Amino acid sequence: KLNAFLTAFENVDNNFQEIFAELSDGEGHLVLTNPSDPFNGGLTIEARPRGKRMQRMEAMSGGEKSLTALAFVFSFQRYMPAPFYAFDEVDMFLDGINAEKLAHMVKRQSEAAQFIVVSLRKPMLQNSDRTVGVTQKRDGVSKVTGVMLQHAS
Amino acid sequence: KLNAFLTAFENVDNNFQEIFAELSDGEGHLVLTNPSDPFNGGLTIEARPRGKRMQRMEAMSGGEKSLTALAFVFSFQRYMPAPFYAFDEVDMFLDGINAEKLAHMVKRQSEAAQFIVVSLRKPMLQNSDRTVGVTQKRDGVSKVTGVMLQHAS
Amino acid sequence: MHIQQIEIDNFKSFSNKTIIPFEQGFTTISGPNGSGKSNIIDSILFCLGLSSSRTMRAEKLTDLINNASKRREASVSIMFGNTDASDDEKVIVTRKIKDSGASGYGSTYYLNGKVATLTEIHDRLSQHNISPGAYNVLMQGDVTGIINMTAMERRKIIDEIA
Amino acid sequence: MHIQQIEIDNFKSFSNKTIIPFEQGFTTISGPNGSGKSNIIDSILFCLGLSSSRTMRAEKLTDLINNASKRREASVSIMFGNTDASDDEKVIVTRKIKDSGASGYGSTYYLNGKVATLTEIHDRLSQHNISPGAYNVLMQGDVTGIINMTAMERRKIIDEIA
Ligand SMILES: Nc1ncnc2c1ncn2[C@@H]1O[C@H](COP(=O)(O)OP(=O)(O)OP(=O)(O)O)[C@@H](O)[C@H]1O
Ligand SMILES: Nc1ncnc2c1ncn2[C@@H]1O[C@H](COP(=O)(O)OP(=O)(O)OP(=O)(O)O)[C@@H](O)[C@H]1O
Ligand SMILES: [Mg+2]
Ligand SMILES: [Mg+2]
Repeated sequence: KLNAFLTAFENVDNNFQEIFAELSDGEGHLVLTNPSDPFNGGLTIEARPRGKRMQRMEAMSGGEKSLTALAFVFSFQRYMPAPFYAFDEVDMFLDGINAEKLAHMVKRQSEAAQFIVVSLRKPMLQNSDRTVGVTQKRDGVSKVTGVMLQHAS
Repeated sequence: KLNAFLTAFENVDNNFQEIFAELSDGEGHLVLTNPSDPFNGGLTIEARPRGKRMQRMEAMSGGEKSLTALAFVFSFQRYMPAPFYAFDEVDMFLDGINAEKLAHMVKRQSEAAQFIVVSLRKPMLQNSDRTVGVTQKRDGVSKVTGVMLQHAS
Repeated sequence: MHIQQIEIDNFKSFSNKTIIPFEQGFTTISGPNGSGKSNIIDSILFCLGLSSSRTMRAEKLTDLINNASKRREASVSIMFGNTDASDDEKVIVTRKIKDSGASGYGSTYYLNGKVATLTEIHDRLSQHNISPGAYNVLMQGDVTGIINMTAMERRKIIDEIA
Repeated sequence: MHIQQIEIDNFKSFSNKTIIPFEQGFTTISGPNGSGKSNIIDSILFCLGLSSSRTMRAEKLTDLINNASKRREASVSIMFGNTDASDDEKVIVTRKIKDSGASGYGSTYYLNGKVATLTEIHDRLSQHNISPGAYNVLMQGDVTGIINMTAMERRKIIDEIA
């Protein structure tokens, strides 16, 4: 049981270091608070955006936290790949540049798995293959309007 | 003490009904869960976006909840006006139309009080009188760059 | 193996039977606040038994039935398949809820049209790494949840997938 | 009566002494993720004694001192005034923290340049309805907090202003 956990942790940590470097401009890794007895400890994330000092996630800015949390989710998704992923507005805290980086990463990942992403942000919509529009008239009935194909590029 | 509370509650509720109608396209009001003994109860918010049924805040969409919570904050701000307000990215969940409505409301309110609003959203930036830019070079040192005056309109 | 179609009938704000086709690759869903985008994500969680009513923003399961129609039952059906697979290689998961008022309510799962238990559905899906612990569905606010959770809770995420 | 100037010195990511002028009306602050926007809001909360170190994302007060510089003290000064008021009608609130390493740390408030207690600062500010309970400062995530709080907590907000 401990071995299963340590194997998973090591894999997820390796994924995290790679993905975090790609998404942000720095380096990060996962830390077990109790490495000799993991089940009696927790898991924290330490990261160092480029040019800044190593800091625990709690001290970061809204956008930095968001990017770190997403990198963490992608790390264990990559360890146990699923056939589809559904994300609901995960790009809210991100500025234009980071939203673009995230959209590019999803686009790359979508060659291996299906991504269904709810978003209001241009970078995400423009990088997707198609957009499903959802609207409501005054009667509160949801309606799916046509699928808008993005420019193939 | 009870009277002080009920006076405050009544005023805040009146403000809420007015502000909520202005921000969203519907009607809402505050509800004391224990009207005969308020200090042994809580306060919930019921709202009815136009065309939809009355619902408790928990069931609303992300943007609807956000607008409702903001209307609530503005309601007690209007009861006890402060000389300045500082908002940090309160427009994250809002679509373009709602972000515009919120920005217009802040603009109107700013005739009576000073508003300092952190935002990444165009509607907010364009409706403000001026924008203070904040940046960092690779060394992690924050720097305030010039103040950009919006078009007077 | 991907979602080819989601059929939503009388569920939350979808009072009309709505069929949404999905393709491989990267699809975005967009629209105004309150239009129903998150409800589509909820329909996936509901159909595949991936969450409780609370995480679909309903106090009880019957709150998920469209509240503007007289009809007191709702269903969601998801068809999984491969682009080059034949029809008998598709997997269709369906879930219906029916509100019988005073006599309670019923929730029934179907696998390829035949009644199935939640365990049978979960076993079939977990063969493809689809399960509540997999976090392959990130809801509005989940990112903040991961940021704000305690170190212990975050470690338990790894327990789930170990 | 509005904020005319915020002077931030060695506080969080502002390692250089930074003077930011503010005018009446509607000012926005913008810039990339991690550039320091929320830190400006934190400097207001810090200076006016409106919150605890946790809500400024620091584990302890001394975490607020810029961590890249050798200097172990930080200060924030806020000047309030009216556009047509004379200099002696202005109110300047200042707060300094100094980390003395093993011998602890000190936090000192000043009102118009003279040492003052937090109570004196709060009394002066509450005459203008500025206080922690007033919610006139909404931090990143506070809106979500209001949505997610219990009904009891929400009612207590009214208790505060009654
Ligand atoms: N049982 C129900 N019957 C009818 N309408 C419902 C039901 N449950 C929820 N709704 C409605 O669905 C709407 C919310 O839809 P949803 O959360 O999908 O919006 P959204 O598109 O994600 O918006 P946002 O961008 O604000 O997150 C709400 O306005 C709510 O009133
Ligand atoms: N004591 C400190 N010394 C130096 N830098 C610090 C200190 N405390 C915090 N920081 C840095 O300040 C940065 C965060 O700034 P801030 O939260 O103001 O960003 P922001 O502009 O609000 O970004 P976002 O748009 O992502 O919310 C972090 O990168 C953090 O490393
Ligand atoms: Mg939503
Ligand atoms: Mg911020």
